[in-house]
Order: sequence, then structure tokens, then C-alpha cells
Amino acid sequence: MAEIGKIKLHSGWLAARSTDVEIGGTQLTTTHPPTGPTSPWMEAVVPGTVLGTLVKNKVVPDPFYGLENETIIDIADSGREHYTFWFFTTFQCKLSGNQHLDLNFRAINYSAEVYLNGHRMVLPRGMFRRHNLDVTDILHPDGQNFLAVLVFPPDHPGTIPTEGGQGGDHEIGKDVATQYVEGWDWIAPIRDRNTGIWDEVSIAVTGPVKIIDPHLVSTLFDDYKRVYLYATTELKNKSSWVASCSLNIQVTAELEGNICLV
Amino acid sequence: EHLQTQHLSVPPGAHVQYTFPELFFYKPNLWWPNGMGKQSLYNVTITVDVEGYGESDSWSHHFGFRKIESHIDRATGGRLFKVNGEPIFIRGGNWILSDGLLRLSDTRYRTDIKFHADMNLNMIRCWGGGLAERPEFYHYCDIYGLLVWQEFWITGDVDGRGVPVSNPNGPLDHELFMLCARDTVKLLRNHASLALWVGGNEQIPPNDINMSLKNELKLHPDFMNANETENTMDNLS
Repeated sequence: MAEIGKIKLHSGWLAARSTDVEIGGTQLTTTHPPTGPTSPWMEAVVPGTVLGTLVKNKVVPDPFYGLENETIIDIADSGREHYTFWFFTTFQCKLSGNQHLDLNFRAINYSAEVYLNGHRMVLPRGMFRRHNLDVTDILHPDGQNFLAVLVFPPDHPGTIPTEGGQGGDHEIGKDVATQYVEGWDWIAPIRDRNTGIWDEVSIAVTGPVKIIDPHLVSTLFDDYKRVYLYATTELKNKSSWVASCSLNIQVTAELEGNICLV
Repeated sequence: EHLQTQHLSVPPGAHVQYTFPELFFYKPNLWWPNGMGKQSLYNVTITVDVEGYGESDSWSHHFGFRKIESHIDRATGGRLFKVNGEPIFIRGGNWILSDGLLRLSDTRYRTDIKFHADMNLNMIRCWGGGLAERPEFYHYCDIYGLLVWQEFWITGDVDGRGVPVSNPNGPLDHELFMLCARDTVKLLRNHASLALWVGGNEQIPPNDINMSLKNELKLHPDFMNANETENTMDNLS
């Protein structure tokens, strides 16, 4: 029985440029998983960007030093496929009856295809949105799971005018993504426009009922002496039977100094 | 400690919303910005146990009791802030993001945010051309008492006021913008340090986006009447 809770998938990732990988996500996560950081695969930085992985592997120089950024090809010149990358990892998870598993991406820039054990799922575009996939039914019975993510850059990466300028040619503004990446008066253009799995990736084990996005609101009266805390949460019953639930809320003061709670 | 248990049945496959009866606190420790008092935080834990199964899921979050108000001062045209009824002189810093390759670690955030607190600042403004900052950023702003002014993804230069003038109507997909905005609000809304959502930098978002943001970010009317008597509680609960 897997333990209830979240596990971050932040190690053991590999990456490869999409144009260097002949097979597709289904094969990568079934018959032909990459075995290690052998070309075209390299160790990947997740969470992070494509450029972060390339810098870590010294495929490109660190753009922060000197004029190194000028030596890194810009996405406008290379085309989007040059910075479209595969990210691959494996994870162990064995559920027992009535347990469910979610695969969560807290943010992807800019869109992606996810393959888990041969099953394909699409992560729609948008840099500032969470993606939550219920993968309970596609886990391997032996607990060993293969995950591949094909990450696409923003749809409108834009072109940097020779004279530079704030926000380059502003094309990036057509997408819902960070806008500084075409360069500003204080920063040179970011060559991959921050493409990548740039925030937390996790798997979360729950029982039949899942807690979603609680909202805490306090109201304060009588000169802040009389205070009320309202808590609202969404609940999802993933099982096929009525769930009789006990919902508990507990509020404890954070302990200060060397006070400990026995 | 405050502990409350409620019983409810959730139909198969259903996705429901539930609000606990309010929890009452007498003179709780308040959360104050850097330089005005302690950043008292409580730990709120919500768990759900299912009959015949046991604990099914749990969630926890630091929470600070505070009231943050702000309005445009007619005399100066500037925005005046109050925290827990006390006016505060804002000593703020601009923030784009911590690293251009998004190497955003917990350690990095703690160092960056503590640095701002040590500089005696009490607000960080997250510029619209950067990121919707991450929960780790807000966690350390909660701890070190830095109020956060968080802008959505509109800048004057890129959306209608730059050279060349471009994207006067913002991004191509307004629904996508609002979907990202809603999800970002749900991700960050419980942080004590979150002081102000702002449509964009040096630019008002396109009217439909601006109106949606204003409407959806409005404080629930029942929470508006700050110093009503007990009966407010009744209709609230």
C-alpha cells in the first residue's frame, strides 16, 4: 500500500532534443526507454528550462558570463524544434485497492505531450497553469513506471530586432507567458524563451476522496480580538460508491523558539 | 488548538465544495509586515477520512491572521496601505525573477527574500513581464514579512504602448489568460503576504480581461462589512 501524500519527481531525469530522437513517446515509455545519459540523452535539470539543462551539460556556455549569450543560437534563428525537448524519467509506485495516483505538473512552458507507460496525454498551452492527470489506471502492476514529456516552446517566440529593445518584437505577448524573455533594457534575450518543465513535478497518492484547493479566509472584528476562520475546500470522490467522510480541520500555532509540542 | 470534524457523504464520482462552520479565535497572534511586529503563522491542516478506508487525503498550509487594505489617496494619487488597521509606509523593491534560466530553488528563494527583509523592505512588487511567483517565494515572504504586489502578465511595452506598438488587445487567447489567472489565484491565495493583485505593468489589460479580473477577485460581499455585529456571522455561516 503506497503512503498517502505527495512525492516530488525531481531527480533522475534525462533530456534529448526532439529532432535527435527517432522514436515516439509510446516506444520511449514501453519498448525503448533510454537507459542513461548516452547521446542524444543527457542528464536533465527538472524543474528547470531547456537552456538550464544545456548549460548544466556544457552543451552551451553559461549565458550570464561575458558575451556568451551571443554564442547561443536564438530560437528565432534555430526554429522552435531546436528547443523542443524530450524529458524522461521513471518512478516507482504500487497502489493498493481504492488508492488513486495523480501526476501533477505545477507549471510547464509552454505546452507538452505526456507519455506514461505508452499512454499519451496532452498538456494544453499556457505557462501559468497547473496540470493534474489521474494516472491510476495506467500504472504498471510491477510498480515500475516510465514517463516521457515532450515540451514545446511558446507558440510566438518572436524575433529579436538588431537594435534590441524592450520585449523584442513583442510577439511573445500573443501567448500567456513571461514577457521579459525577448530581452529588456536590463537583460539580454533568453534563447529558449524559458521553455521547459519549469516548476514542481509530483505524484500524489490519495484514497477514494481527494482534497482540492482549500481556501482560507479570516474575518476580524472588535479591534482584531474577535476573529473567525472560514475554510472552503473542494472534494472529489474518485470511487464508484458513496463515500462517508469525516472532514477534519486543525489549527495549531506555529511553535516559536525551542518550544516543542509533546 | 482548534480542531473540528464534520461528517458528509460524497456521491460516487462527484466533485463537491464544502465550507466548514467558522472557527472562532479570541485575540489570535496577528501577522505583521517586516518592521511592524511578528509574522505569526498558524498551521492549518485539513484531512479527510473515509469510512472503511481510513485517511484518504490531507493538506496543510501556513496561515496568518491579518487584514490588508489599500486605496488610492485623493491628495497624493498614490495607493495607501493599511495592515490590521495600521497605516504602513511602503518600502518596496522591484522583482523580476530570481534567475533567467528559472533555476528556482527553495534555498535561493529563502536567501533572496531574507535579503530583502534585511534591507528593511516591507513589500516586493512582482513585475508583469516576469512570473506569477511560486509558492516557495510566497512562503518566505510570509515568514520574513514582505507584502507582495503580484502583477498578471501584461506590460506596457509589449501590450499596446511599446515601440513598435503591438498587441493592443493583449494575448491572442483571452480565455487562456483567464484560465491561467484563476489557477494562479487558487495556487497563491492562502498566503498571508499576498497583498495586491494588479492587472499589469504600466498598462491596463484589455477591457474584457480587466473586468473579469476585477469581478472574480472581488472580496465576497459577506466579508466586506468589517465591523458588523454578530448577525453578520449568521448570514455568513
